[in-house]
Parts: sequence; structure tokens; C-alpha cells
Amino acid sequence: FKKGPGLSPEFWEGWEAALIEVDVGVRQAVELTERVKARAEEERVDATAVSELFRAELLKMLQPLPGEETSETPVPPIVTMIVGVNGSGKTTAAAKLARYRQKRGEKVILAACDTFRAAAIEQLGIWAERLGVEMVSQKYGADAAAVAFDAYSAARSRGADRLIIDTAGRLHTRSNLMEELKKIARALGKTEPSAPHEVLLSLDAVVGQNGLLQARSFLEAVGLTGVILNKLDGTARGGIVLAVREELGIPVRFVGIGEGSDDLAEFDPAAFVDALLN
Amino acid sequence: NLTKKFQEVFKNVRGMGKLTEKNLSRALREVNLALLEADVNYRVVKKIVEETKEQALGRKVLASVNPGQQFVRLIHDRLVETMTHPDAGVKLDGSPAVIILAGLQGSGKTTTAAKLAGWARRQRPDCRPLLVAADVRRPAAAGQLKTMGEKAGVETYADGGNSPLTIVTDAVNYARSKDFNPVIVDTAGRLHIDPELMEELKSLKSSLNPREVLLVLDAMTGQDAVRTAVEFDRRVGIDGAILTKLDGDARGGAALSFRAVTGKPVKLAGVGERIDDLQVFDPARIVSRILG
Ligand SMILES: Nc1nc2c(ncn2[C@@H]2O[C@H](COP(=O)(O)OP(=O)(O)OP(=O)(O)O)[C@@H](O)[C@H]2O)c(=O)[nH]1
Ligand SMILES: Nc1nc2c(ncn2[C@@H]2O[C@H](COP(=O)(O)OP(=O)(O)OP(=O)(O)O)[C@@H](O)[C@H]2O)c(=O)[nH]1
Ligand SMILES: [Mg+2]
Ligand SMILES: [Mg+2]
Repeated sequence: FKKGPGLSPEFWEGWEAALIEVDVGVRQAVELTERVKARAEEERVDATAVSELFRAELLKMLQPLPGEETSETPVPPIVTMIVGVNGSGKTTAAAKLARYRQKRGEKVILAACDTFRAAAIEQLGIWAERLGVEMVSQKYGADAAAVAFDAYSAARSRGADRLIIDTAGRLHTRSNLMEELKKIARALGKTEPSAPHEVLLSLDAVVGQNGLLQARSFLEAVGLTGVILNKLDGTARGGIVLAVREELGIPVRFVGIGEGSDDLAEFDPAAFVDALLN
Repeated sequence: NLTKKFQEVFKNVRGMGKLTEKNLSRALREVNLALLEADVNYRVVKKIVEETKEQALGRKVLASVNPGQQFVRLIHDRLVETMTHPDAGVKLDGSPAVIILAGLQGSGKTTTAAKLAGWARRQRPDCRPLLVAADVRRPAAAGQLKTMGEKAGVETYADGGNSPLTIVTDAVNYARSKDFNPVIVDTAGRLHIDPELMEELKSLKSSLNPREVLLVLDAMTGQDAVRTAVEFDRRVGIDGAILTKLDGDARGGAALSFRAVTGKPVKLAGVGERIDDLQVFDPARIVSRILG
């Protein structure tokens, strides 16, 4: 069997490099390239068709698995908790999600469960005010779990469709802070066993391999139903979400593409893959 | 870890004579892998591996009792040399010295500005730093800086209604009249591909003639760190970086990428959310971390 002119080792190395440079990670880049190389040699394709093979393989990795799109409708309010490391875009994402639901005619309440960082409550409060959405908060130093508990009762009694909970940024290596997060989730579960219904990991698109470690820790601590990939309007492509999907089974639900409350889009695997490959 | 991996690679070399092309290439592949997994940029890694290869072949470095350890030593020292810079201190002298902090959204500028003010006071107990809230975009940014500034016992200059340029110009005049030094400017997070905001930063620099323009860079940044570094340096000109969130478990390859593509030093390290969590950057520590 004679290899085509375009399929030299340098050619495949170029593909590996391209994947690594969008933070796919070495292991994933090598595996994916091996897979495509095998297909290319089997199907005897040339260089131009290889791009399509990569596209297909990447799309396959991002497709929802069977049984993943269960749409059980819990008793309102549907509770969404946003978690993640410092500065990843949680507070802004909470506002964007509130806006997203609001545009669909839902009544949303925001909970300011970052009771630690300077001006965190003011920051969310300004967003709430801009959106005309209620916010439940207490003072700095209050127990975040208690605020979550109160917020649920308030959302329930006020007939809200959604409760969106912003939490403090925390490095996943801080076990005491991860315990606090578990406590918040437990408090919600006490008021409503099915809550929180959504736990979204906020990931910064510029994050490298540490993103996978973050996902692992947050998954282990409170469970994750999805990822919000923020700051995709920059030059970073967020390739780490492939590993998060592949190794942990967590899908990307939304992408953040700017700093305004409308800068949120539902995750579109095809568009994401196109951006990755370009 | 890398030392163990090298012991594996070289365990057939009985420490006599020169290393072979074969086990050297295996060792270099391990270095390549370690650096990429540590988020060092692909092209920076390629260059490092090439240079290491030349050095190893040219040096007969492995004619020793423990070639694996020797090899790690070679890489380690080489990288520490790269990360070290003769001028890595933060300049605090001026009347006043203006220090501008810039960087991507969420990298840690506001927190670092306040920490830097506290740090300046520790370095020169007689100086009185002034923080300037020049981020007029982010909700409650001024409040955040002010609160953090209070933790450092430092005053914050804020002015709700004006442009960043007006705010900082007024702040510097105020500082001069009241003998504040240094003046530490917190700016809005911005994308290096945002022409308007990069232009704003550039004009801020040209009208203030700052002592330092420092890029605040998140330690968990991946491959894109080179783009950010190059663009900020090319469009605005930076004097160095402050690497934040080093208290996590990110390997910190972005530091090496930054240094390799800009030639500028990493000056300080953010190691936590508290006001005291700022340290002088340690090249040896980051190299050990990157090499895993
Ligand atoms: N360009 C861009 N900026 C974003 C995006 N999402 C958030 N940001 C910005 O990122 C910065 C940090 O956002 P926050 O919402 O405060 O992040 P956080 O995770 O809540 O931060 P902590 O609570 O301090 O951990 C702000 O300047 C936001 O405007 C996005 O999708 N694109
Ligand atoms: N663990 C840790 N957290 C940090 C460090 N530096 C900053 N942070 C946190 O990171 C988050 C973002 O910090 P900010 O100072 O708001 O970042 P910023 O660059 O000013 O953000 P924008 O103004 O929105 O661009 C906050 O939660 C900080 O407490 C650090 O060294 N370690
Ligand atoms: Mg927040
Ligand atoms: Mg800020």
C-alpha cells in the first residue's frame, strides 16, 4: 500500500500541532490524529479530505449520548448553580442565563451566594437591576448555604420559574472551599430533593490542561450537568472541553461570547468544531 | 515524574561514554510531553527541545553515573536560566511612579493592584501608594478596588463619570499634589484583539509615561498565552508580567511561554485571594512545577 503524497509524518505532526495549539491536550491530540490517520489510510483519502475526517471525528466526540437529553420537568423553580474557579466568568454568566430565560418568558430570581469576594454582591446586584430581575442576598460573611436555602424559599413563594445561583470563585485545590460548595448543594437538596437541577461549570476558554483537573474536582464535589465555556470571543478556542466531554462525560451547554447580558449562546458543536479547526 | 522517566530511558546506558541518538530522542520526547502537558506553547517547546538536543549532544553530559538525573539537571538549569531576568524588580521610584496593570478579563488585575499597593508599602514603609480605579466598564469595579485597597490601608482614587484617561490624569495630578507614590492603575479587562480597547490602553500609556506596564496573566492559561503576550507587548509595550493564581495546581507553562516570546520578566506571583498573597516571582520554583 503506497501512501498518498500529502500524508507524510510531517503532515500528521502538523495536525497534532494544530490540535495541541487549541488546548485539546497532547494525549487527546495524539489519539485523535491516530484515529484519523487510520481512517485516512483505510479509505485512501488525500490531504484535503483529511480535514473532513477530523471534523467528523470531533463532532462525534461532542454529540449528545443516548438518554442524555432527558427533559423531566421538575416542580418550579428549576435551580441552576454556577460553579468554577476564580475569574472564569460565573457572575456574568449568571446574569446572561437570567436574561436568556427571561427572553423565553420565564420569571427568574438570582441568588448572590458569593458572600466572600469584595463587591461580589454589588456586581450581581447591578446586573439584576439592569435586567429587572429580583436578587436574593444577605450581607458579606453570611453562610452561602443559608443564602441558597433562603433564595429557594423566596423563589418558590414568589412563583419563579428559575433560580440561578452565583457562587464564589474557588480553586478546586482548596478542600475547605469545595466542602462549602457541597454544603450549598446539600442545603438546596434539603428544601427540594431534586435541587440543584443544573450545576454548570464555568470554564474560561483560555484555560489549558488545568481545565480538566477543575472539571474532575467540581464533578466529584457537587456533580456537573454541563459546562458554560466563557470568553470564546477571544482567540482561545477552549479545546479542553473535548477532554472534559470524553473523560468525564460532561457536555458544554452554553458559550459566553462577550461581556453583555445577551452574549450567551446555546452550544453549537458544528460551529465550535469549525472554530477549532480554523 | 520526569526524573523517574529519564531513569527509565537511560537505564541501559551504563554511564560510560556518550549517550546515543536513540535514548536521547526518547528522553527528548519525554521533555516534549512534560512541557506540553504543563501548557507551555507548542512552538516554544519545539525550540526548547531543539536547543536541549544540541546541548546534550555537544556536552557529553551523560558520561556520568546517573544520566537520568544529569539530564533533568540539564533541562532544569537551562529553563531556570531562561526564566531568570536581570531586571525583574518592580520599579517604585518616581514622582510619582505610575504602574499600570493590564490584561484579559478575570486574570486578577483588581485584586493584584491592591496587593501591589500593600507590597509597595512593605518594600518602602515611608511611601504612600494611591490606587486608581480606571475600570469604568465592569459593574462595581471601583467598589471592589476600594474595598481591597482598604485591606492594604491604601487610598483609592475613583471618579464615576469620566473616561479612564481623564480619571488617571486627574489621579496623577492629585497624587503629585499630595505626595502619593506609587500610583497603581487598575484597568478594565480587555481582549488583545479588541482594537478600541487596545488603543485606549496605548493612549493611557503614552500620556502617563508610566514606570511600569505589567501584564496580569492567569497561571492556568493554556496555549493562547503567547498570543496575549505578543499582542499586549506589540501594541502597547509591557515591562513584565505578574502571574496570578499560582496557589492552584496549574503547572504554569504560560510563564515560560510569556518569557520566551516577549523576553520580558515575570516579576511577581499572586498566590491567593488575600491582600498579602503576593510574592516575588521565583524562577526555580516555576521550573520545577512546569517539569512536574
Ligand atoms: N470577553 C468576555 N469577557 C467575559 C465573558 N464572560 C465574562 N467576562 C468577563 O470576565 C470578567 C470576570 O467575570 P466574572 O463574571 O466576574 O467572573 P467570576 O467567575 O464571577 O469571578 P469571581 O467571582 O471573582 O470568581 C469580567 O470582566 C467579565 O465581564 C465572555 O464571554 N467574554
Ligand atoms: N486563588 C487566587 N485567586 C485570585 C488570585 N488573584 C486574583 N484572584 C481571584 O480571581 C478573581 C478575579 O480577580 P479580579 O481581581 O476581579 O480580576 P480582574 O482581572 O480585575 O477582572 P476584570 O476586571 O473583570 O478583568 C477574584 O475572585 C480574585 O479573588 C490569586 O493569586 N489566587
Ligand atoms: Mg463572581
Ligand atoms: Mg478588575
